[in-house]
Formats: sequence, structure tokens, C-alpha cells
Amino acid sequence: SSLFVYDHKITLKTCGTTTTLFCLEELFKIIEVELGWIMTNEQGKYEPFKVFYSRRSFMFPLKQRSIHKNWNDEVDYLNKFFANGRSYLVGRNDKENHWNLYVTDTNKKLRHGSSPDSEKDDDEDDDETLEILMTGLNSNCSQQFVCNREIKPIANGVKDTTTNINKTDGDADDEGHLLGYNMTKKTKLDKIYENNSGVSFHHDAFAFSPCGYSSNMILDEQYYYTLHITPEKGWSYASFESNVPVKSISLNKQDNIDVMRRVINVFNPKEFCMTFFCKGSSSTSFIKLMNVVEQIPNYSKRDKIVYDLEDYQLLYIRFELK
Amino acid sequence: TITIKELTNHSYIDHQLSATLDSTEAFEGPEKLLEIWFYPNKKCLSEKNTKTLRNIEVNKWVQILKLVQCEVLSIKSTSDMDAFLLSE
Repeated sequence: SSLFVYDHKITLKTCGTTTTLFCLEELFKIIEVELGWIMTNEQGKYEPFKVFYSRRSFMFPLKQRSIHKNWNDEVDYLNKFFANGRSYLVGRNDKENHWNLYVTDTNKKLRHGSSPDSEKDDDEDDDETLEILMTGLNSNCSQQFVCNREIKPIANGVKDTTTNINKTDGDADDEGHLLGYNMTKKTKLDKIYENNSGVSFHHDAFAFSPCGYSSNMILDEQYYYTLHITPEKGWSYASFESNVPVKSISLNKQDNIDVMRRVINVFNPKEFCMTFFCKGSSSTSFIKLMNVVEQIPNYSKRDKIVYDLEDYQLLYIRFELK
Repeated sequence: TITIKELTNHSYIDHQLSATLDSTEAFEGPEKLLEIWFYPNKKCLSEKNTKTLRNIEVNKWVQILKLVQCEVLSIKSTSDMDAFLLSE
């Protein structure tokens, strides 16, 4: 799982049986107390600038906790917090591989200034998010993310949670991080983007035991891509999510189709879906990805859906191995 | 590409959690993805001269993440963002 905190937004991506939405009440309380940001409307509902909540359908929904067992329950919960939310089921309802999305209307009052021209300046017009969710990973590929390192017992059966905060020594003898680093190098997951612009690149990866891998990569101090992998045979899964503007980072030498190919080559999944969010359908990346189908060898398109979501465009395509 | 230096420039690592974390029961792959834009951009905040989300202390994020059933393994910080790598 990963959390990315910017000055004005957060992205929280959590795996397993996590209870992502249960943080909302505390999050807004802390933001109100610590930062003085009052985000509620007259009805007591929160109205931040924009909220997105999404997930692919679960493989084991009944093993999830509470509201997360069921998409409608999650939406009901979100609607208790936020004003003007809408939910979408993207893909085939009769299949267990569709994708769900909840999004709120943009709170335009939070744009600074009031002139229509200010909208152009205020929103991050190049904001785009590419997500690739893969299932049925090739077993040779997924084996690269199995380590079986020794797990140390927790002292006296009680975990000490008080001594670690602000620890900054960064010892290189941390085996989980060292193995994560090695996995990244071996699988070339650090070479998904062509960094022709020479921007800074930071990396943080962890190899779980007995298996699994998570990593955060930061480009140009401000963009991230993140990978989460559960390689277990029978329910293997890998996800890639990125807000890296490929065109500028690569100096026009690379596009998102090439990024997709590189990601897919690491895992060779039986099936994957791609979602792409961007501002406006005239975005070059959006137009290119609309024609991606013929450019991904060995895979055939099963579903292709475009949504016009107020100020965002969403493209969803599902592929299966031929 | 990355270098071995990336193992020694974290702004935070929980070594104890790293050594003891067992993911045997982490059976479910698909993630839940929550993105909240409190304001459209950083510029809006600097004009109001307020604190930002990055002024919230790590302890508070730990408190928030506990409700999600996640713990913080490590953090990388840059001039523009903090990237938390979490358990699960």
C-alpha cells in the first residue's frame, strides 16, 4: 500500500483487507484542527475540491471488512461524507472483472479568483493518471517477487510502536528494503520511463515475506509511479499507477503506449485493464491511448469505454491474452 | 535507473516493522484507491498563506492510517511530496 501527500492533495492506495474509507472522519478532523481547513457545507457534508474513489472488483469480496464487502455500501458511506458524489460501474456487470468509480463534482468555489479565465491557470491541466491492473500473471514473472526471507518474532508478543517515529538512520541492513531494491533492479521496474530530461529519481521498494512487493518511485520531486504485486498462484495480481507526464519527462521520446508495453512485459498477465484519466479529450495522451488496441501485441481488446466526467475524461480498456 | 544510495536516504524507516511483517494472509490483490484534492493546486494555498497537508506530522498520519489497518514502513520526501510505503 502507498500514501502520497502533496501540499493540496493526497492519494491513498491500499491492498488486502484494509479499511480505506474508515480514515475519512479522522482525516477531515485533523485537517480542520491542524490546518484550519473547514470543508463542510450548510448540510454538514464535506466539499473538498474533488474526490475520486475507485477499485477493480475484488477476487474475494466476502473476505473484505465491513462496507468494503460491497460497492453499494461503500458508495452509501461516501455519500454520507461528501456532497454531489456519483458512482459508476465500468465494464461488464455480469463479469467479476469490472471496475468501480466514485467521483464528486468539482467544487469550483475553491478555485482562486472568480473570473472564468482563472480556471485555466488554477487547475493542473496536464494532470493525468494511468492505471494498469493485471491478473493471472505468468508464473515465471511472478516468481521474481517471492523471497521467503526470515520473519523475526515480535519481542514478547507485543509490537513496540512508540520508538520508531522520526527514525531517520536509513540503515542499509534492512532486508525487506534491500530485497525490494534488488527486485526492482532485476525486473527493470526502475526503467519504465525514459528519463531523457535528467530529472531527479527516488525509489522506495519493499519485498514482503513470504512473497509480494510494493514500490514508490518519484520523478522530478513531484510525480510518482507505484507498483503493488501479490504473486500467489491462483490469484496473482499486479498494479501500476502513475501520474508521470511521460511526454515531458522523456522529451517527447516516449508515450504511454510504450509505458504500457514495458509494464505488461514484466508480468505477462492473462488479463489486464487500463484506466486513464486526463483533463479534456484533446489531450495528446488520450488520443494516442484511444488507438492503443492494435499496438499491444498478443492481447485482444474485450471492452473499451469512454466517460465524459465533467472536467475529466476517463478511458477504460480491458485486454485478454490471445 | 536507481542506485544503492536509495537505501540510505529515507526520511523515515520502521526497521522493527520491516523485520517482523508477515504477509501470509494478504490474499487480495485489487486495491482501493482514494484521491482527495482539497484545493486545485499549491498556488491556491500559498496565496492564503496557510499551512498545507505536508505540515501534518508523521504521528498524525500514523493515527489516520491505523484506521485503514495500515502501518508506515518507510517514507521518502522531496521538495514537493511525501511518499509513504505502507504495510499490507
